[in-house]
Amino acid sequence: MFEGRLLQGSLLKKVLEAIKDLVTDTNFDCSETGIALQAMDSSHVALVSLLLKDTGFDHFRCDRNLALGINLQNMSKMLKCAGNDDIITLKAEDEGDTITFMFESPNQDKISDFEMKLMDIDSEHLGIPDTDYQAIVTMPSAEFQRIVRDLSSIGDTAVIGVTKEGISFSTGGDIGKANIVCRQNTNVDKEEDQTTVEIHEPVSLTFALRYLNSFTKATALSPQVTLSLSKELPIVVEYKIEKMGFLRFYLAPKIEE
Amino acid sequence: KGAQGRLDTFFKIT
Repeated sequence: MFEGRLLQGSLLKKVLEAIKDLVTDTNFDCSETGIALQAMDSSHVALVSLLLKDTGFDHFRCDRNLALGINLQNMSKMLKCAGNDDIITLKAEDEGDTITFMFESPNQDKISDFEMKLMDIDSEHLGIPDTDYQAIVTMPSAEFQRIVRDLSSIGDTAVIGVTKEGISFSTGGDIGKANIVCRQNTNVDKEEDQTTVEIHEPVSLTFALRYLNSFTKATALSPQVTLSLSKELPIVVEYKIEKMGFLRFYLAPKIEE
Repeated sequence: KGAQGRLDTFFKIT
């Protein structure tokens, strides 16, 4: 059987909120090292990759590898019934067709069990090679969210450029143009307010703002976001999940016609 | 602006 008890249940709620509108159905791959998920959106333009390591759980047991086929909208409905401070336990039998979510209130005076039907999903996995990206930028996640939202009101696509000076976001549309530059900034008091640029070669790529906007639903998971770019490769937008792993989004760039 | 790329042109399906 599989069982995982997560003291900070709100993490799982936040993960679902971040991905449920991008991906409909996906397998949660459970193994003794944790829970992993990889899924593309229906147009195969964006991909979600989640890792929740066993060590981040208060209790974790997985007797044999399981692929739990889950409709994310339905799981989101179930998790919305958990309080933000609740402890969440996931349970599934090896041969079962359901998953159980148990919610415990912080002082243990309310215990709820929600049982959700699983589904069979033939998932296509993409092999994502380890890449030395040409540019890696880490910046405040709220700042990234703000920029992407602001630019979305002006254009449909953004050119993201990285030089050793910083990272720039540009767009244009019927009403005009916009260009935002965030400079490397390591002299701020709080580490989470820093913007750091690690660069081997300047890079500039164009992406659909609609998807970038969708990724920023993960902002609540981490104060910082890391953007990894290389010429002619999908961008990686990564939110680290403290002590547990990460939620990564990959987005294919616009290509020359 | 260019056409929207697809992930399966960059990564192989396994």
